[in-house]
Amino acid sequence: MFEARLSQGAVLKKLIESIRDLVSEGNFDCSENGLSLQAMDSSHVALVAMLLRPDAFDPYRCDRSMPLGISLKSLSSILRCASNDDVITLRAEDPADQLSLVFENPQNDKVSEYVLNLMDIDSEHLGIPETVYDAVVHMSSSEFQRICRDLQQLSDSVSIDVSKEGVRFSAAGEVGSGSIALRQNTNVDSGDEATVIELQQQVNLTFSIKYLSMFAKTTPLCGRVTLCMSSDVPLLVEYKIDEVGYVRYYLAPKIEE
Amino acid sequence: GLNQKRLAWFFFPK
Repeated sequence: MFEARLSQGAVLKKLIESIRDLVSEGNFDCSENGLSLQAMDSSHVALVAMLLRPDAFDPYRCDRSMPLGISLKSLSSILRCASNDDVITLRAEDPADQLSLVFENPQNDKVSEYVLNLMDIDSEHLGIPETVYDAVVHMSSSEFQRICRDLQQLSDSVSIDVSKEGVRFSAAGEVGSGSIALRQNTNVDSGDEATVIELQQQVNLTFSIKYLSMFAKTTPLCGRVTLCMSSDVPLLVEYKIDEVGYVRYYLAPKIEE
Repeated sequence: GLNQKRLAWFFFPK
């Protein structure tokens, strides 16, 4: 039996909205470590790994680890029936062929119950090695979203260059070229706006903007984003979910053969 | 030119 009650139902709504364009379906694994998902996009270029730890929920009960095969589009349709301030309870029997979702309003006078039919999904799990990255950029998530949106007008690729001075995003295409440089600026009033760089070594990598823009749909979940880069390894883009979880995206770089 | 790699080129199946 799996049962998890999320007092901030909006977290689950935003989480599913943020990944539904990248992956169409996946196995949500429930275990004593929480509710997790690892799934690749259909072209196997990008991967999302998310975790909501048990302390995201109250209560959280999972007697035995099991996968919940879910169509993201279907789950998204059902979660759109929940209000942002609803409490959401997820429940599944073991073995699970359905996921029950209960939405309770804060006034405690309206209860909605939905049932999602689960799927059998053969999912391929990738082993992601622990990596010490050459460059780590902590920045405002809305600034990152804005940069992706702006440079997408020019090209389908963006180069990210991290040095001691700061981080520069640049793109070039048929209409011309553009670049946006952010300097380290820890002395700003709002903590969300600061750009902080941890640098072992200068890095310059090129990525598809289309995927970065899809990752940026996670912006409503967290005011900050972290970009982790090393030469010739996939980019890690991380959004933390309060202190109770994360959404991590990996994107393979474009490299010379 | 630059080529888009797949993730499996970097990460191994579990």
